[in-house]
Amino acid sequence: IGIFGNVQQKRLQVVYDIAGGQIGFAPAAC
Amino acid sequence: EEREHAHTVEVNSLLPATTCSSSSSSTKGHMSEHASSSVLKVIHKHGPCSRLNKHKSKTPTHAQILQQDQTRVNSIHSRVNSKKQTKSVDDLRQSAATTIPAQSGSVVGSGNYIVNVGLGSPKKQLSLIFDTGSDLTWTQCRPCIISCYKQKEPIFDPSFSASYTNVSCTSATCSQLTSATGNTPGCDTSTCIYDIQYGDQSFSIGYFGKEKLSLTNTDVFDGFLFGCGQNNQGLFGGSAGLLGLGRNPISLVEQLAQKYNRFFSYCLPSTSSSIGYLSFGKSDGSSNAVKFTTLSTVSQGDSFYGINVVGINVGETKLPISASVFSSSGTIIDSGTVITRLPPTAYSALKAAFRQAMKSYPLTEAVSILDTCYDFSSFKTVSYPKISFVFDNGLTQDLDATGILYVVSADQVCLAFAGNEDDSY
Repeated sequence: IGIFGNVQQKRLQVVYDIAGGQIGFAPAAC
Repeated sequence: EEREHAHTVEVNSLLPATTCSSSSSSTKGHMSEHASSSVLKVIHKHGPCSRLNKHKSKTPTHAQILQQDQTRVNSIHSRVNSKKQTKSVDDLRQSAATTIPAQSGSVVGSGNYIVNVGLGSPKKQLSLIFDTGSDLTWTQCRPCIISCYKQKEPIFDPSFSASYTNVSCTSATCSQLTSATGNTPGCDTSTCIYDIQYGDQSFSIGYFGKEKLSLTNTDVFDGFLFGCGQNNQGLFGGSAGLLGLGRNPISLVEQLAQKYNRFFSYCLPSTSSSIGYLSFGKSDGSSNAVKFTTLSTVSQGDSFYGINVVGINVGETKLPISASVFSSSGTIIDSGTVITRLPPTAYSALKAAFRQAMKSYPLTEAVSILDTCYDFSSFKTVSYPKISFVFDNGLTQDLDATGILYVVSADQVCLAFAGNEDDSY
């Protein structure tokens, strides 16, 4: 299985909206 | 045109500072914006912001971090594959003689982002590794009947907490442990015993308990189910345990669903010397800059968060990878795995395109699982191609400039991706 790891997630806002069935990203969040 | 598809950075800026740059303005902005939800600071376990790494000797080498990462990936693969063969718990009960495969859960050692939470009354602050790739939250507990590894903060002692209670063996929450840890819970003087094994021989075994959890001063939850570890060994790097954010009912996300409606977000700091955040609940002003893609389930690993990758762009090139390469293997997003793993066909296309774009820089020796490394020591600034992931329903997400390279030193800067052994892995 492929794994999107934490280096690639750096500085992105990663949003887990489980009830909404979606994962979101926004740039330069920290 | 060139600037549009490439990052140009000072080589010095690639190296983590040796001092902690307290929470950056954007994080602070974010923190205040999240007044209605609870926001925790996220720091890198091995960086100067972490109180855990006062003993320099404790910081693992890059090769060790990458090796631990591979062990974690192997254990995730075995969890996903073993789910295919896993019998139902009833089968196991019937065939008592069956050796229950020790659930090689996720490997913690490589997970390197920690948050600080309060436990008990009066509350004790604990640094826990937060992990979207596992479910059970646990911390080491006195009297450490069998063993406790060295941790930075004082080990939690439930006998000094007014709000601690044990979970009894007969309660339904006790039997929930089987799906969360992969091991049937034990029973000791009518108290439920949990047992979670990790792929790198790390493990935590102890009493399953309920305790007051303080995410922040104002967000306090009674009766939080967690593991009070009496026998803990492994690569937890001075942290007090783990905060499980997976999809199992025992996960913190599910236990606090009432309050936060299964909504959380985080931002992982770009260097080990900066600070990010982990926030629970939809904030009123949640930035509408967020672009969404489908959250899918991983058929064999129901605790994991699946995302559908359909393509990768390097610079202005869409890599020649058929979407079926990604769909046949599936992809999960995991805060505890360091390096992104791709199906080998996809990785070799990414590697070829990146090397083509970087042909003016000298390649140098590989480190552990990273086979495309460069010597930047004779350059003041370097340029490297942007990389973006294309997800289903058309979302194309640029990786941050800091999300493409793994920096060992100025003379060993590596493309931060690795291939799995087999496309069907």
